[in-house]
Amino acid sequence: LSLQESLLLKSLGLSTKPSPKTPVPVPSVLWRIFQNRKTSPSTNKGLEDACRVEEFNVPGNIIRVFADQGHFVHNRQPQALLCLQKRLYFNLSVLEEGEHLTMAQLEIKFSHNSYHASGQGRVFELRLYQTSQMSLRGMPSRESSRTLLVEQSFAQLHKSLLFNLSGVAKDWRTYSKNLGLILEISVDGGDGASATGGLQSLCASIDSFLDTSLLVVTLSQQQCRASRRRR
Amino acid sequence: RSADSPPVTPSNLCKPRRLYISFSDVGWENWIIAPQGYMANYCLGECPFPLTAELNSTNHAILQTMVHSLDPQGTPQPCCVPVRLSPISILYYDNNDNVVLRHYEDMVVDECGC
Repeated sequence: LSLQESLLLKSLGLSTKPSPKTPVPVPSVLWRIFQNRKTSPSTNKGLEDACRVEEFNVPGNIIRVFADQGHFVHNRQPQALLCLQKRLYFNLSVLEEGEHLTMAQLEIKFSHNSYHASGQGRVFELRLYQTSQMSLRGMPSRESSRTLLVEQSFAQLHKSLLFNLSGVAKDWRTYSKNLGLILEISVDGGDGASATGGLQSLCASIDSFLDTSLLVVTLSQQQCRASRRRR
Repeated sequence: RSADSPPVTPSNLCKPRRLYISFSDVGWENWIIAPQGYMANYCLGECPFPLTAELNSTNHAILQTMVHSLDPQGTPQPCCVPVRLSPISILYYDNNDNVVLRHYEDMVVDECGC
């Protein structure tokens, strides 16, 4: 029976029977897609439909949500306006050889109940860098070792921010090329708030920072062989 | 025609039968999030001579039934097998505790044939 089980698991793309240790809640987007498919099964549709994720309009038959394994960066001398600095790391080495990555979307989630009155109307600056070179702990990271990917201002924290990282994530399949990202959130100190203790309370509203995850869509070429269009 | 073979009634003919597979029965309930089980079905029934169009027979099966009718001891009847299957989507935790939604082909028997 165990031989049969392992053969079936292998055909399902699993090396062994998973035994989740700290199961995370199911992301709402996955749950929604699952429910959509359940109510409209693709029995009468072709292979093309089974190999396409309509919700994102991309080819694919596998959707994974990777939890962030990075950690907060604690500087000895915090910069005045920098509220948060965090390394983001997603382990994409689980993707199989025959899988083609067609989409990667980063979600930065903020909780709903942390809307601080003090932060109302304030503008926060979000910067996302791709790390191209590791620096030793305690050593300042050189600007040349990171590339700015995203720069965005936002005023409210009680929402999710989504970023398309498809191009970047394709390189992360190679373990040695995956040095992760650096996320920085700072406050706009335009009115001199940084000079006062007000800055700390503004940054405190960033405590609402919950978690980040990476949604990855892949196409298993074993199940979805690319068909060539007749000319 | 073999004298001792029982008469074939429509209910004995090759066709899909209902089978609900519960993931807890196979001990997979702790990593499969949804569905908890699904109607997988299976094929069962006879493929008697002469094979009719409803039995989705292959040319090979037609010839095998002919040979079987001539020599029941030497050649068995063709088998009743799935000829059309459909996929299902499974939501589960993988070996790294990531949540995965994957489309799996050939999980449900829709049609059987000889």
